[in-house]
Amino acid sequence: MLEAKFEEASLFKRIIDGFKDCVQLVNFQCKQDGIIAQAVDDSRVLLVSLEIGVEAFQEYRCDHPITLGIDLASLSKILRCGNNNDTLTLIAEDTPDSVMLLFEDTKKDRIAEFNLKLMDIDADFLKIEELVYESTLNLPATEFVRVVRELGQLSDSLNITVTKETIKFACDGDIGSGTIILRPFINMENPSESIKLEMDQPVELTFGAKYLADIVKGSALSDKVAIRLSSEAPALFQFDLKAGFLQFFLAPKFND
Amino acid sequence: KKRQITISEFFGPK
Repeated sequence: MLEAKFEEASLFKRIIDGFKDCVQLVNFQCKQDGIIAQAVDDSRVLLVSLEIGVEAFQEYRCDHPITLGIDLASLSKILRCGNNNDTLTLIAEDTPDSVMLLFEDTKKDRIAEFNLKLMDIDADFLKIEELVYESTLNLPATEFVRVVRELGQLSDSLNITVTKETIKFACDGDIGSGTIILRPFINMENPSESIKLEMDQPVELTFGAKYLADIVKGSALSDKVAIRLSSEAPALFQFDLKAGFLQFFLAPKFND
Repeated sequence: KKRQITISEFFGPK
């Protein structure tokens, strides 16, 4: 049996909003140590990997591994029903054909119960290799969103070049071109505003702008994003939760 | 001209 209670429904809403626009059918694997999920978008360019640790919940119990096959579009409809500061408990039997979502307001005056039918989703769980990354960036999520939105208007591809002291985002499209250069700095008063850069080797990569536009939706979860780049492998964009993370692995475009 | 790579070219089934 699964009983997973979020102190605030808004956390689960933000998690789902962070990736519901790029994948639709997702198997959530519930185990003793928390919930994990993985899904690849239809074009198989973007892989989403979610981990919600037990500490993210107010109460958590899962006696046996349970897989919840969920249509995120349907789940979102139900998540819009509860208030953000309601508690939200996910409840499922050991071999469930539905999952219950229980919203309770803090005074326990209003209790709303919804049952979401589960789906049998045939998706392979990919083994994510421990990759060696040549550069790691830490940016304020707002800065990342801004760069992707601004440059994404001009082209369907976005180029990222990392050298020892600069991070350069560039695009070149039909209507024109654009470049945004960021330099690392430390903001002592407000550390989450800092830009950090660790570089073992310079790296230059090109990504599809539409996938980046999906990835920035993860910024609802965290005020920081970690971007790990390798010239030979998918890039990793990670938003950390208090306990867990939402990761996006994005395959680059390579020269033909 | 750049070619879009897919995730499957890097990560295989578990």
